[in-house]
Amino acid sequence: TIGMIALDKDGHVAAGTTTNGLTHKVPGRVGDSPIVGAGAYADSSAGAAAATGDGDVMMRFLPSYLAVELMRAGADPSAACKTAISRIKRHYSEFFGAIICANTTGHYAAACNKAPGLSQFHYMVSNSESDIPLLKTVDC
Amino acid sequence: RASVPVVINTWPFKDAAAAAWSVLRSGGSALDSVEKGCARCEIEHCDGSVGYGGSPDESGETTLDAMIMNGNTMEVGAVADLRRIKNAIGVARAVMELTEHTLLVGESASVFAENMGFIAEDLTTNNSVNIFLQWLKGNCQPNYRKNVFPDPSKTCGPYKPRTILKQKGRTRQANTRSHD
Repeated sequence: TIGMIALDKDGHVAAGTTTNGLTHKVPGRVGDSPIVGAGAYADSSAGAAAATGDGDVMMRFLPSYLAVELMRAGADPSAACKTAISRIKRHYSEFFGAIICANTTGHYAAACNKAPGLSQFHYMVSNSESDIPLLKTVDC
Repeated sequence: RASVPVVINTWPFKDAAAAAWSVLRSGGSALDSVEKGCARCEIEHCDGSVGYGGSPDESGETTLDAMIMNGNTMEVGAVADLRRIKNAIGVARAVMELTEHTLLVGESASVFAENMGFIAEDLTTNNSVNIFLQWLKGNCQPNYRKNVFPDPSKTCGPYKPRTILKQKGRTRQANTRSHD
Protein backbone atom coordinates (compact mmCIF):
# COMPACT_ATOMS: atom_id res chain seq x y z
CA THR A 1 0.00 0.00 0.00
CA ILE A 2 0.95 3.58 -0.61
CA GLY A 3 -0.78 6.36 1.35
CA MET A 4 -0.06 9.90 0.22
CA ILE A 5 -0.73 13.42 1.51
CA ALA A 6 -0.22 16.60 -0.55
CA LEU A 7 -0.48 20.29 0.35
CA ASP A 8 -0.30 22.61 -2.66
CA LYS A 9 0.77 26.25 -2.96
CA ASP A 10 -2.80 27.43 -2.33
CA GLY A 11 -2.95 25.50 0.94
CA HIS A 12 -5.28 22.90 -0.49
CA VAL A 13 -4.92 19.45 1.09
CA ALA A 14 -5.56 16.07 -0.53
CA ALA A 15 -4.90 12.47 0.44
CA GLY A 16 -5.09 9.13 -1.29
CA THR A 17 -4.23 5.45 -1.11
CA THR A 18 -3.86 2.55 -3.50
CA THR A 19 -3.14 -1.09 -2.71
CA ASN A 20 -3.51 -4.68 -3.84
CA GLY A 21 -4.31 -5.62 -0.25
CA LEU A 22 -3.45 -8.69 1.78
CA THR A 23 -1.89 -11.70 0.08
CA HIS A 24 -4.02 -14.88 0.24
CA LYS A 25 -7.04 -12.90 1.43
CA VAL A 26 -10.51 -14.43 1.30
CA PRO A 27 -11.99 -13.31 -2.07
CA GLY A 28 -14.02 -10.12 -1.55
CA ARG A 29 -11.97 -8.99 1.43
CA VAL A 30 -11.32 -5.22 1.45
CA GLY A 31 -8.80 -3.57 3.79
CA ASP A 32 -8.69 -0.09 5.32
CA SER A 33 -7.15 1.69 2.34
CA PRO A 34 -10.34 2.69 0.45
CA ILE A 35 -12.32 3.41 3.65
CA VAL A 36 -12.62 7.14 4.32
CA GLY A 37 -11.13 8.05 7.70
CA ALA A 38 -9.28 4.74 7.89
CA GLY A 39 -6.86 4.52 4.92
CA ALA A 40 -6.74 8.30 4.56
CA TYR A 41 -8.52 11.52 5.47
CA ALA A 42 -8.02 15.15 4.37
CA ASP A 43 -9.54 18.46 5.48
CA SER A 44 -7.88 21.66 4.23
CA SER A 45 -8.82 23.40 7.47
CA ALA A 46 -7.07 20.85 9.69
CA GLY A 47 -4.62 18.64 7.79
CA ALA A 48 -4.44 15.08 6.50
CA ALA A 49 -3.34 11.60 7.47
CA ALA A 50 -2.82 8.26 5.74
CA ALA A 51 -2.36 4.81 7.27
CA THR A 52 -0.84 1.47 6.25
CA GLY A 53 -0.66 -1.99 7.82
CA ASP A 54 -3.10 -4.65 9.00
CA GLY A 55 -6.20 -3.15 7.48
CA ASP A 56 -8.62 -5.68 8.99
CA VAL A 57 -7.76 -4.31 12.44
CA MET A 58 -6.83 -0.69 11.69
CA MET A 59 -10.04 0.20 9.83
CA ARG A 60 -12.06 -0.38 12.99
CA PHE A 61 -10.34 2.56 14.71
CA LEU A 62 -10.48 5.15 11.89
CA PRO A 63 -6.89 6.28 12.60
CA SER A 64 -6.68 8.87 9.80
CA TYR A 65 -9.88 10.61 10.88
CA LEU A 66 -8.78 10.60 14.52
CA ALA A 67 -5.37 12.08 13.64
CA VAL A 68 -6.92 14.90 11.58
CA GLU A 69 -9.43 15.74 14.31
CA LEU A 70 -6.61 15.85 16.88
CA MET A 71 -4.68 18.27 14.65
CA ARG A 72 -7.84 20.33 14.29
CA ALA A 73 -7.91 20.50 18.08
CA GLY A 74 -4.33 21.79 18.12
CA ALA A 75 -2.19 18.66 18.41
CA ASP A 76 1.02 18.68 16.41
CA PRO A 77 1.34 15.98 13.71
CA SER A 78 3.62 13.81 15.83
CA ALA A 79 1.26 13.76 18.80
CA ALA A 80 -1.72 13.15 16.51
CA CYS A 81 -0.02 10.21 14.79
CA LYS A 82 1.11 8.67 18.08
CA THR A 83 -2.35 8.91 19.62
CA ALA A 84 -3.93 7.25 16.58
CA ILE A 85 -1.47 4.35 16.87
CA SER A 86 -1.85 3.99 20.63
CA ARG A 87 -5.63 3.86 20.32
CA ILE A 88 -5.28 0.66 18.28
CA LYS A 89 -2.43 -0.68 20.41
CA ARG A 90 -4.68 -0.69 23.48
CA HIS A 91 -6.69 -3.50 21.89
CA TYR A 92 -4.15 -5.13 19.59
CA SER A 93 -0.75 -4.69 21.21
CA GLU A 94 1.19 -6.26 18.35
CA PHE A 95 -0.73 -4.98 15.33
CA PHE A 96 1.34 -4.16 12.25
CA GLY A 97 0.71 -0.58 11.24
CA ALA A 98 1.91 2.98 10.70
CA ILE A 99 0.46 6.40 9.92
CA ILE A 100 1.69 9.69 8.40
CA CYS A 101 0.22 13.05 9.42
CA ALA A 102 0.54 16.63 8.13
CA ASN A 103 -1.09 19.84 9.32
CA THR A 104 -2.03 22.93 7.31
CA THR A 105 1.31 24.64 7.95
CA GLY A 106 3.20 21.83 6.25
CA HIS A 107 4.51 20.26 9.45
CA TYR A 108 4.49 16.46 9.17
CA ALA A 109 5.28 13.36 11.20
CA ALA A 110 4.79 9.61 11.29
CA ALA A 111 4.24 6.95 13.94
CA CYS A 112 4.17 3.16 13.93
CA ASN A 113 3.53 0.25 16.26
CA LYS A 114 6.46 -1.92 17.22
CA ALA A 115 5.62 -5.39 15.88
CA PRO A 116 7.52 -8.39 14.55
CA GLY A 117 9.25 -7.09 11.43
CA LEU A 118 8.46 -3.42 12.14
CA SER A 119 10.84 -1.59 14.47
CA GLN A 120 11.29 1.44 12.24
CA PHE A 121 9.00 2.99 9.65
CA HIS A 122 10.36 4.68 6.52
CA TYR A 123 8.45 7.34 4.62
CA MET A 124 9.17 9.94 1.94
CA VAL A 125 8.90 13.73 2.01
CA SER A 126 9.19 16.11 -0.94
CA ASN A 127 9.19 19.88 -0.56
CA SER A 128 11.11 22.87 -1.89
CA GLU A 129 13.91 22.32 0.64
CA SER A 130 15.31 19.62 -1.61
CA ASP A 131 14.30 18.83 -5.13
CA ILE A 132 14.71 15.10 -4.59
CA PRO A 133 12.47 13.21 -2.18
CA LEU A 134 13.90 12.82 1.32
CA LEU A 135 13.78 9.45 3.10
CA LYS A 136 12.62 9.85 6.70
CA THR A 137 12.63 7.23 9.46
CA VAL A 138 10.71 6.98 12.70
CA ASP A 139 11.30 4.43 15.48
CA CYS A 140 8.25 2.36 16.35
CA ARG B 1 10.82 23.91 9.80
CA ALA B 2 7.77 23.41 7.62
CA SER B 3 7.43 24.38 4.03
CA VAL B 4 4.47 24.29 1.68
CA PRO B 5 3.90 22.84 -0.86
CA VAL B 6 4.81 19.40 0.44
CA VAL B 7 4.16 15.71 -0.33
CA ILE B 8 4.45 12.89 2.21
CA ASN B 9 3.92 9.19 1.47
CA THR B 10 4.10 5.98 3.41
CA TRP B 11 7.03 3.59 2.83
CA PRO B 12 10.26 4.50 0.98
CA PHE B 13 8.56 4.77 -2.43
CA LYS B 14 10.83 7.43 -3.89
CA ASP B 15 9.52 7.46 -7.47
CA ALA B 16 5.98 7.99 -6.24
CA ALA B 17 7.10 10.93 -4.11
CA ALA B 18 9.02 12.40 -7.04
CA ALA B 19 6.03 12.01 -9.37
CA ALA B 20 3.73 13.73 -6.88
CA TRP B 21 6.26 16.49 -6.21
CA SER B 22 6.69 17.23 -9.92
CA VAL B 23 3.00 18.19 -10.02
CA LEU B 24 3.24 20.55 -7.03
CA ARG B 25 6.52 22.04 -8.19
CA SER B 26 4.88 23.07 -11.48
CA GLY B 27 1.98 24.69 -9.62
CA GLY B 28 -0.41 21.75 -9.89
CA SER B 29 -3.12 20.87 -7.39
CA ALA B 30 -2.82 18.65 -4.34
CA LEU B 31 -5.44 16.33 -5.83
CA ASP B 32 -3.50 15.89 -9.10
CA SER B 33 -0.34 15.37 -7.10
CA VAL B 34 -1.82 12.56 -5.01
CA GLU B 35 -3.35 10.88 -8.04
CA LYS B 36 -0.11 11.03 -10.02
CA GLY B 37 2.05 9.84 -7.12
CA CYS B 38 -0.19 6.89 -6.31
CA ALA B 39 -0.55 5.99 -10.00
CA ARG B 40 3.24 5.74 -10.26
CA CYS B 41 3.20 3.02 -7.61
CA GLU B 42 0.41 1.19 -9.44
CA ILE B 43 2.62 1.09 -12.53
CA GLU B 44 5.86 0.21 -10.74
CA HIS B 45 4.25 -2.06 -8.10
CA CYS B 46 6.52 -0.34 -5.48
CA ASP B 47 7.19 -3.15 -2.93
CA GLY B 48 4.63 -5.50 -4.47
CA SER B 49 1.79 -4.38 -2.19
CA VAL B 50 0.52 -1.93 -4.83
CA GLY B 51 -0.95 -2.47 -8.27
CA TYR B 52 -1.51 -5.42 -10.60
CA GLY B 53 0.43 -8.69 -10.31
CA GLY B 54 0.59 -8.80 -6.50
CA SER B 55 -1.15 -10.18 -3.41
CA PRO B 56 -3.31 -12.85 -5.05
CA ASP B 57 -6.36 -13.90 -3.03
CA GLU B 58 -7.38 -17.49 -2.22
CA SER B 59 -8.53 -17.94 -5.80
CA GLY B 60 -5.31 -16.50 -7.27
CA GLU B 61 -6.89 -13.20 -8.39
CA THR B 62 -5.40 -9.75 -7.76
CA THR B 63 -7.96 -7.11 -6.80
CA LEU B 64 -7.28 -3.45 -6.02
CA ASP B 65 -8.48 -0.89 -3.48
CA ALA B 66 -7.95 2.88 -3.69
CA MET B 67 -9.35 6.19 -2.51
CA ILE B 68 -8.74 9.89 -3.05
CA MET B 69 -10.03 12.75 -0.90
CA ASN B 70 -10.27 16.49 -1.67
CA GLY B 71 -9.71 18.30 1.63
CA ASN B 72 -11.24 21.48 0.23
CA THR B 73 -14.61 20.11 -0.79
CA MET B 74 -14.56 16.97 1.39
CA GLU B 75 -15.39 14.99 -1.75
CA VAL B 76 -14.15 11.41 -1.86
CA GLY B 77 -13.89 8.76 -4.55
CA ALA B 78 -13.06 5.17 -3.64
CA VAL B 79 -13.03 1.72 -5.20
CA ALA B 80 -12.64 -1.63 -3.48
CA ASP B 81 -12.23 -5.18 -4.69
CA LEU B 82 -11.69 -3.71 -8.16
CA ARG B 83 -11.04 -6.32 -10.84
CA ARG B 84 -9.42 -6.16 -14.31
CA ILE B 85 -8.52 -2.42 -14.10
CA LYS B 86 -4.93 -1.42 -13.30
CA ASN B 87 -5.40 2.28 -12.56
CA ALA B 88 -7.35 1.98 -9.32
CA ILE B 89 -6.61 5.53 -8.09
CA GLY B 90 -7.80 6.85 -11.47
CA VAL B 91 -11.08 4.96 -11.10
CA ALA B 92 -11.41 6.30 -7.54
CA ARG B 93 -11.10 9.83 -8.92
CA ALA B 94 -13.69 8.99 -11.61
CA VAL B 95 -16.09 7.86 -8.87
CA MET B 96 -15.60 11.27 -7.22
CA GLU B 97 -15.90 13.34 -10.42
CA LEU B 98 -18.36 11.33 -12.50
CA THR B 99 -20.86 10.12 -9.86
CA GLU B 100 -22.53 11.45 -6.74
CA HIS B 101 -21.29 8.37 -4.91
CA THR B 102 -18.28 7.85 -2.64
CA LEU B 103 -17.44 4.14 -2.92
CA LEU B 104 -17.99 1.55 -5.68
CA VAL B 105 -16.95 -2.07 -5.20
CA GLY B 106 -16.28 -5.34 -7.00
CA GLU B 107 -17.38 -6.41 -10.47
CA SER B 108 -19.81 -3.49 -10.80
CA ALA B 109 -17.01 -1.03 -10.07
CA SER B 110 -15.03 -2.63 -12.90
CA VAL B 111 -17.99 -2.30 -15.29
CA PHE B 112 -18.33 1.37 -14.26
CA ALA B 113 -14.63 1.88 -15.00
CA GLU B 114 -14.88 0.21 -18.42
CA ASN B 115 -17.91 2.36 -19.25
CA MET B 116 -15.91 5.45 -18.27
CA GLY B 117 -13.11 4.49 -20.64
CA PHE B 118 -10.66 2.58 -18.44
CA ILE B 119 -9.02 -0.42 -20.12
CA ALA B 120 -10.00 -3.88 -18.90
CA GLU B 121 -6.95 -6.16 -18.66
CA ASP B 122 -5.68 -9.14 -16.74
CA LEU B 123 -4.20 -8.16 -13.36
CA THR B 124 -2.38 -11.49 -13.12
CA THR B 125 1.35 -11.78 -13.83
CA ASN B 126 3.94 -14.56 -13.54
CA ASN B 127 4.77 -13.13 -10.13
CA SER B 128 1.23 -13.40 -8.78
CA VAL B 129 0.79 -16.87 -10.33
CA ASN B 130 4.01 -18.05 -8.66
CA ILE B 131 2.93 -16.63 -5.28
CA PHE B 132 -0.39 -18.44 -5.66
CA LEU B 133 1.08 -21.79 -6.77
CA GLN B 134 3.63 -21.78 -3.93
CA TRP B 135 0.80 -21.09 -1.50
CA LEU B 136 -1.24 -24.00 -2.82
CA LYS B 137 1.80 -26.28 -2.55
CA GLY B 138 2.24 -25.13 1.04
CA ASN B 139 -1.25 -26.29 2.07
CA CYS B 140 -2.62 -22.76 1.69
CA GLN B 141 -0.63 -21.32 4.59
CA PRO B 142 -1.09 -18.66 5.83
CA ASN B 143 -4.80 -18.00 5.42
CA TYR B 144 -7.43 -15.89 7.15
CA ARG B 145 -9.98 -18.55 8.03
CA LYS B 146 -11.02 -19.58 11.58
CA ASN B 147 -13.73 -21.70 13.25
CA VAL B 148 -14.02 -23.89 10.17
CA PHE B 149 -13.10 -27.43 9.19
CA PRO B 150 -10.96 -28.94 7.91
CA ASP B 151 -8.37 -27.24 10.14
CA PRO B 152 -7.30 -24.11 8.24
CA SER B 153 -3.93 -24.02 10.00
CA LYS B 154 -3.10 -27.32 8.31
CA THR B 155 -4.94 -27.60 5.03
CA CYS B 156 -6.60 -25.88 2.12
CA GLY B 157 -10.35 -25.54 1.77
CA PRO B 158 -13.08 -25.83 0.84
CA TYR B 159 -14.09 -25.13 4.41
CA LYS B 160 -17.33 -25.56 6.31
CA PRO B 161 -18.30 -23.72 9.51
CA ARG B 162 -17.51 -25.48 12.76
CA THR B 163 -20.51 -25.80 15.09
CA ILE B 164 -18.50 -24.70 18.15
CA LEU B 165 -16.87 -21.27 17.81
CA LYS B 166 -13.57 -20.94 19.66
CA GLN B 167 -12.79 -17.43 20.88
CA LYS B 168 -9.03 -16.92 20.64
CA GLY B 169 -6.58 -14.14 19.95
CA ARG B 170 -5.92 -12.93 16.47
CA THR B 171 -3.47 -15.44 15.01
CA ARG B 172 -2.65 -13.99 11.63
CA GLN B 173 -0.53 -10.87 11.49
CA ALA B 174 0.09 -8.66 8.49
CA ASN B 175 3.76 -8.05 7.78
CA THR B 176 6.09 -6.10 5.52
CA ARG B 177 5.42 -8.50 2.64
CA SER B 178 1.67 -8.60 3.05
CA HIS B 179 -0.28 -5.64 4.38
CA ASP B 180 -2.63 -2.85 3.39
